[in-house]
Amino acid sequence: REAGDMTHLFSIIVLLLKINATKSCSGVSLKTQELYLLVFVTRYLDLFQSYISLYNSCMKFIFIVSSGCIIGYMRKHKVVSQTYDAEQDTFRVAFLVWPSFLLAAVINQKLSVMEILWTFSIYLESVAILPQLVLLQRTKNVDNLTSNYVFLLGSYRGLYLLNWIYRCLTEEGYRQWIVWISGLLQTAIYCDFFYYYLKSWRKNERLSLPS
Amino acid sequence: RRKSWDHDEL
Repeated sequence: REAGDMTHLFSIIVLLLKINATKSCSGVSLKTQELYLLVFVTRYLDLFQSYISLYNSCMKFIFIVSSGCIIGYMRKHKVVSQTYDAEQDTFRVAFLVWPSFLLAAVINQKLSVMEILWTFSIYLESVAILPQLVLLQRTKNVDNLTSNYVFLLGSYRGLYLLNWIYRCLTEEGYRQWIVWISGLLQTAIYCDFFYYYLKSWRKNERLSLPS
Repeated sequence: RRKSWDHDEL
């Protein structure tokens, strides 16, 4: 789990570094970033309500603030916002948000606002990368930092799968089907990307996804 | 009833 959380954190750091160092967000999907902010805000509503550990609270805070930062850069920064590929980033996010919400309203562990929003965030996270993957496919020369960002982000839920297997074996009664199935789907969505990422990495070439 | 591990991941 620690490795999963760290790759998640690194992915965000890599993206912030890329944007800040190159003053460019080309190849980065604003739609995916906005979906992630929605995921973090709806999942971490309990930040001030239930306390698990200082570690958890800090990470929640970092995830919300950093994704807000990235969105701020992409929308408001004089130089960076000019480099956003708005014409290419056309994924219809309503097709991800509404089905996730409806599914959360129907399939959840407890019928309460907080629980439904939490479940919604789990469902939405599993598909939030899709606009970014579509944009990558449309981008001819994907820069290394952007592809590293997506690779790290994909590795994160993959490592969580190992964490869940471990916890399932060591903790009595540890079951969370909603999270597991969504996590499996989330990792599966990256399979195709992983294949081309590792292929280009082995050949020492820039990544370009076939259309 | 909330289980001890519920929502304890990120």
